[in-house]
Amino acid sequence: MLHLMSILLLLWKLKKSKSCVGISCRMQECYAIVFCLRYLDLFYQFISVYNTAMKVVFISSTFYLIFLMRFQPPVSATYDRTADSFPYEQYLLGPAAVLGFISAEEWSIPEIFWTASIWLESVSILPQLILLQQLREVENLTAEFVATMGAYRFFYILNWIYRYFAEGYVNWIGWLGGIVQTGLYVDFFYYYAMSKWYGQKLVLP
Amino acid sequence: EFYSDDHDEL
Repeated sequence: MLHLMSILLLLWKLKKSKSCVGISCRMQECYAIVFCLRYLDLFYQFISVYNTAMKVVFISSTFYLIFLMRFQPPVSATYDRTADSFPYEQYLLGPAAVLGFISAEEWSIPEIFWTASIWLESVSILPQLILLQQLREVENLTAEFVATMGAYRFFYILNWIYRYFAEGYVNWIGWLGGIVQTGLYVDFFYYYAMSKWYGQKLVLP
Repeated sequence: EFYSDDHDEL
């Protein structure tokens, strides 16, 4: 739900301000790749209506966000491709593919894709965090968006602890990816929490 | 056991 909320917050922000200043389209592209790799099982596996609905919503809304930022004026006119230039193709995609191949449970296409998607998701926030660090001052809605985008993985960790004790659920790849992903946010969360506590604008060091 | 049996999470 937090993940969904972060997407809705971002959509609302883009529609309301008609600007995507401070938002990394490259992060959304990483997520689009994550979703396409992971949700291949839409074609051959049914888990629940909820699960299927969320997958479809995640994929379609993420592609729509990319479309808005890259191609749809007036939002696309505010997209700064020079600032949002983190080369994830080299730094994230390659390593995620290699790690996915090495750490997959079995060497089947769905397993390798699933595993690579976990590793890629764990670092997908980097283009966004690096963009914010260049700008330093973060708009309120952008701060909420990034905070919810980080918080959802933290809540997965709580759920994993519950599932481990309740059902003996084990998922080391997911756990490690989730810890890396949450860890990357800790620094941002600190400054976000401080700005909320003191009721001030979020300014990154 | 090291891996999850089915990927039922999002």
